[in-house]
Parts: sequence; structure tokens; C-alpha cells
Amino acid sequence: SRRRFLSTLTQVDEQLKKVFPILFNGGSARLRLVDESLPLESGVLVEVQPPGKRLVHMGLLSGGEKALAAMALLFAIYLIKPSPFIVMDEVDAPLDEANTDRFNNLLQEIKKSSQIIMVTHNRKTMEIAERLYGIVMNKTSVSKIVSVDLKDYQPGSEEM
Amino acid sequence: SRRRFLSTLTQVDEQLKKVFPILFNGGSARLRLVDESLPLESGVLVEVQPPGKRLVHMGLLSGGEKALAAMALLFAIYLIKPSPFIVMDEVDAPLDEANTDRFNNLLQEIKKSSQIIMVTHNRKTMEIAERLYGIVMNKTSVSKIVSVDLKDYQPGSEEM
Amino acid sequence: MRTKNLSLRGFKSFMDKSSFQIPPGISAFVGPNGCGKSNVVDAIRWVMGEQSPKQLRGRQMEDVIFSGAGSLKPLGMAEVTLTLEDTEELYGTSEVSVTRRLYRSNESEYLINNSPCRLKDIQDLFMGTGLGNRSYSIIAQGEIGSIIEQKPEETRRLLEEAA
Amino acid sequence: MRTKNLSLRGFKSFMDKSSFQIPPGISAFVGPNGCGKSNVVDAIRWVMGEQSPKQLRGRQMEDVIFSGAGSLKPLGMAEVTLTLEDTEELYGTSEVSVTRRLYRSNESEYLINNSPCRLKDIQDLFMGTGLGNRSYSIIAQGEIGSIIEQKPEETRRLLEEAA
Ligand SMILES: Nc1ncnc2c1ncn2[C@@H]1O[C@H](COP(=O)(O)OP(=O)(O)OP(=O)(O)O)[C@@H](O)[C@H]1O
Ligand SMILES: Nc1ncnc2c1ncn2[C@@H]1O[C@H](COP(=O)(O)OP(=O)(O)OP(=O)(O)O)[C@@H](O)[C@H]1O
Ligand SMILES: [Mg+2]
Ligand SMILES: [Mg+2]
Repeated sequence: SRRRFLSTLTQVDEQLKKVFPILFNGGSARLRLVDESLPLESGVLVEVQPPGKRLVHMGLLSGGEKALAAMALLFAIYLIKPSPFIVMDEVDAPLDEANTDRFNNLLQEIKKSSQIIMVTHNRKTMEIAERLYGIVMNKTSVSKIVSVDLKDYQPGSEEM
Repeated sequence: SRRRFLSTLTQVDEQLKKVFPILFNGGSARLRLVDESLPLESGVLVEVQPPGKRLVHMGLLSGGEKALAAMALLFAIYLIKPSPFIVMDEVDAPLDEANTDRFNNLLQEIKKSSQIIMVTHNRKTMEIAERLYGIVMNKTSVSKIVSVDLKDYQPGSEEM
Repeated sequence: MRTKNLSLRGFKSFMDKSSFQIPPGISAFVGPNGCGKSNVVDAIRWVMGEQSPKQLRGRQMEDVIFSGAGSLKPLGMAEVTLTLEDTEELYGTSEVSVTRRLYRSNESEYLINNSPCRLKDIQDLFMGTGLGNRSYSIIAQGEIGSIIEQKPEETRRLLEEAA
Repeated sequence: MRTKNLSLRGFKSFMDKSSFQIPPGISAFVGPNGCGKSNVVDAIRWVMGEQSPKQLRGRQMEDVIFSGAGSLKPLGMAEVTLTLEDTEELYGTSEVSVTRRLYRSNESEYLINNSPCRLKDIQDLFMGTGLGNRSYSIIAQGEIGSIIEQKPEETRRLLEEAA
């Protein structure tokens, strides 16, 4: 199992090196063992460097940069070990438009090997979905499914 | 100081009863001492009931409902004790369009007694601001101020 | 193996039976604040065998049963069924449906293809799909920002699950 | 009393002097991810006397000084000035400027109207404005959802600050 872990670590690190610059439009990231001499117990560090920036400690990244870096790590894992399905609840909320576009482009890759169930308020993410489910709460506070036509969709306006 | 605390508690509770139904388009909320017999040390409970719903325990509220309920409490405090200025960093992120509109309407009230400094990605919130500052990072990762014309603003697209 | 359908009845705010076909690709759930989108995410986590009420944003497991609203009375049971297809290798049949029920009496029921089984059978079934106890296949609302700040031991655990 | 102007120099990503006039009403700060919006919020918290690096998203206080990028060298000092107006009652002058500086040597400087003072003088000044140590006048990114879930003792403390 030790050999398997180290090989997974290397593979995910390789994918991260590909995925991170796509999401961040540049920059780099890598995985590193906290203590190389104890491969069986050591924790794993994620080192990220957004484009044009010095390697800052993770806490100094912005809200949007943290979310995007986390997605890069998760996508790198999904590409090595595709999961039958992935569920994401408003992961795109902190992202600006340019980062949302890059995120959506990568989703198109991931969806080839996994089904994706996504809760979102973002119109561009809705546009790339194969199926759109609208959920509303009627006057008696019971959730119901409504069909949504993207042309006239205004989040928050579906009063029942 | 005990009398002052109890009078502030009563005043904020009265304001909360006014502000909550405005933000939630109905429903009710109140403040309650955890232990009425120990007014000097007892914690304070915030009980909320979104419109048409049973009083559920706070954890069962949705992400957007929690943010809106927190804003109702803070606005109730600001109305009792106006603060010279208030700083809010993307507090409107979890809100849908209908809730954002109600939130912006209330901001118009609060801004009469306090200056508001607001970080937002939301176009409707930008439209009600007296002053709009665009911040971008140039190629060398230094923050700069740019003037923003709302007509052509696309968050995330200001490449320098 | 693919997911075909998710159906909820009496689970949180879904009082009546609600059914979602899940096609290949992306299924997006949209709607106003508080309408029940994250409850769907909780339903998926629950039917896969989740045992912690806290992971389902409740205090006790009973919080997942429709608690009534306005003039509507609370229900006595919550039920979620997840149907998988192309499962010959996994289970010998072309389709497999996994059902979980909870009654107000606190009694639980687990079923595979409508016949009663144990929780362990459901957990084993999902282990085989590669889903297993993968904590990173389901990302809850607000969780994404904290993944990058988690301790190195937690990042290691994430990688071990994928190994 | 009102806020008139905020100016940053060498503070986090603001290497060059940047100055913001703050009119009555709402001032909105917009821009792409990672451009420096929340750094402006940190600057306000810092000039008011914040002593915890963690509240400023750093590990040590030195993290607030511009650390360089690309070919640009790190700076030796961070400086933030907040100018208030209509302050006759508060301070006897029509305007008051509050300045805080931190040098790489870890030495701090505090100034009111350009003359050196102690941290306590700045904290007393803000106490008088009604701002004081009000934790609820500055709401950091991602914090809004957790206010409702805080313990009853914390909600009590919030109300005591307003009393
Ligand atoms: N057992 C239950 N019975 C009835 N209603 C419930 C139950 N549990 C939760 N709810 C309701 O579900 C609602 C929350 O739904 P959910 O968290 O799915 O909203 P959401 O669509 O994700 O909203 P947001 O966009 O704000 O995140 C609450 O308002 C709550 O009243
Ligand atoms: N001491 C420092 N020197 C130089 N740059 C710094 C320093 N501290 C932080 N930064 C930079 O500031 C950036 C973060 O800025 P900030 O958190 O203000 O972004 P933001 O505009 O709020 O973005 P978001 O919309 O994602 O929340 C980081 O990318 C980091 O590199
Ligand atoms: Mg939700
Ligand atoms: Mg920010």
C-alpha cells in the first residue's frame, strides 16, 4: 500500500501541474511530502503559485484563489481516479467571470469520465449542463421540481 | 450596565422584528435570553422563522437564508447604534436575485446613518453605490486603482 | 456503471415523491434561496449510508424526515432511492436500486433491488463502484474554500482514498 | 464624524501609494479574483489597531508588508492612513488623520495628525467615535453565514458592544 500511495501521489502531482495553469491561466502548483524520510505517515503539502506572484503562504491567497486552487487539486484527483459521479454545491460562488469560464471549460473535460451533479446560481454554468432542474418552494414550504427554460430564467424569481 | 444591556436587547429585538420581514418578504424573528433568571450572564438566542416555514433549528436553514438572517440581526443593531462606517466583504455572495434586491433596498436605509464600504461582484449592488472603485493587478502583481464605467463592466475581465 | 435516477419522498423539504433522471454529463440544479437544492445533495449523501446527522446539517437523524409546514402535518418516514445502471460487473443485474428509509420510531431500513439488506451491504456496494467512502466526491456548500487550508494529514487522507 | 480618505503604501499587494476618497453613502470595490479587494478591508482593520496577524489572514504581522513579486523587491515598510472629518467634538480639529506603520525590523509607529502617539491613543480615539472595538462593523469575506450559528454567548457579546 505504501508503493500504491507514492505512485498515486506522483500521478496526482503530474495532473495538478497540468490542471493548475489551465484554471489560473498560468502559474504552477505541486504536491510535496512534509517529511520525505517518513513516506508512510507524512502529511502532504499543496504548494501553489498564482501567475506572476511569489509563492505566498496559503492563508494570503484570496477567497476566489483558494476555491480555484482547491478545484485544481480535486480535478487532478478525478482525472487519475474517475469517480462515477461528483456532486458540487455552489463551488463556483467565489469565482469571477474569467475564472468561471475556465472552470466550466475544465468541467467539460471531467464530464467525459464522470457524471456531474451541480448546484449553481451561475448562468454560464447552467448553459453547459445537459439537464437543468429548477426547484421551487410553494406557499406551503414544500419543494417541487419545475422545468426551466434558460431564456427566461431569473434566479430567485420563480414565485409559485 | 445591566439595565443598559437589557434595554439594548429590547431595542434590537424590536428592530429585528421590523427588519427581518422586510429582508425575507415575511416571516418573523426574535431575540431571547437563554436563561431569563440570569440576565447578567445568559447568552442570547436568535430565533428565526422564514415565511411559511416552521421554526426549524438554525442548522437546517439554507446557505442563503443564514446569510440573510445574519444581515437582519446586524442591520437591527446598526439601526439602534449607528456605526460611523460599516465594511462588508462579499456578504451578498450567497443571495439569489430577489433577496439581493431586498438587501440593497435596506442598504439604502442604512446608508443614511453610516458610510458603507462594500466589496461585491454583484452588478445591482454596484448600481446603488455613490462611488465605484475598480482594483486590478497588473502583470507584476501589484494592485492598482482603475476607474470603472458601469456600462462596460465585466467582473474578472479587466486584464491590465 | 452510471447513475440513472434519484428519487426522494418525505426527505427534508421534499414531502411528495420527487424523481430526477441523471443523464451522462452535467445535471444542474437551480432555484431561489431555501428552496431545497442542498437538500438534494444531503439525500445523495444519506442514501450512500451517511451515519452522522451533522454531515446532513441536522442535530439528530430524525431531522431528515419532513417536519411539516403551515397546515401540513409532519410525515412518519423519509425515503431516498438511487438507481444505478450498467451494473452487470458490479452486481450481476443490469440495474441496481439502493433504498434507505428512516421512520419516526428511529428504525432504519436498507434495501437493494427492493429486498432488505444491511447498511454494510450498501457500503460494500458503493465501495465497489469506486465511490466508496470518498469524501471528495461530494463537495458541500461553502466547503470548497477550506480544502486548500486543511492540514497536510487531511490532504494525505484524500490521496489515500484515491490510491 | 465621517471617514474622508483611506491611503495605503507598501501594505500587502499595494506597493505604490493608493488613495481612496470615501464619500457619504456606499463605496463599492470591484475587480477580479486576487486583485486586492480584501486587502483594502485588512488595511482598515489594521489602521484601527488590530494586533492579531490571523485576523489579517497572515501568520506573522510582517505578512502585511509588500513582499515583492516578479522582479520587484520586497519593501521595508507598510503604511496605512485613515483620515476622518467633522471631528471637532472628538478631537478639537476639523480633521484627524490616523497613521500606522510597520518596518521589517518589526518596529511599529502610530501617529495622529502626523505626530507620534501610542497604540492606546489610537484605540481610545476610535472608542470615542462609537466604532470602538466593534467586531460587527467589519464583516470579513465568508464570515456572514457563521454569525447566525455562533454560540449564544457570542451573540450576547455583540449586543454588549452596542449597549
Ligand atoms: N425535515 C425538514 N422538513 C421540512 N423542511 C425542511 C426540513 N429540513 C430542512 N427543511 C427546509 O429546507 C430548507 C433549506 O433547504 P436547502 O438548504 O436545500 O436550500 P437551498 O436551495 O440550498 O438554498 P441556498 O441557495 O440558500 O443555499 C430550509 O428552509 C428548511 O426549512
Ligand atoms: N504582503 C504581500 N505582498 C504582496 N502581495 C500580497 C501580500 N499579501 C497578500 N498579497 C496578495 O494579495 C492577493 C490577495 O488579495 P485579496 O485577498 O485582497 O483578493 P480579492 O480581490 O479579495 O479576491 P477575491 O475576489 O478572490 O476575494 C494574493 O494573491 C496575494 O498574493
Ligand atoms: Mg444551498
Ligand atoms: Mg476577497
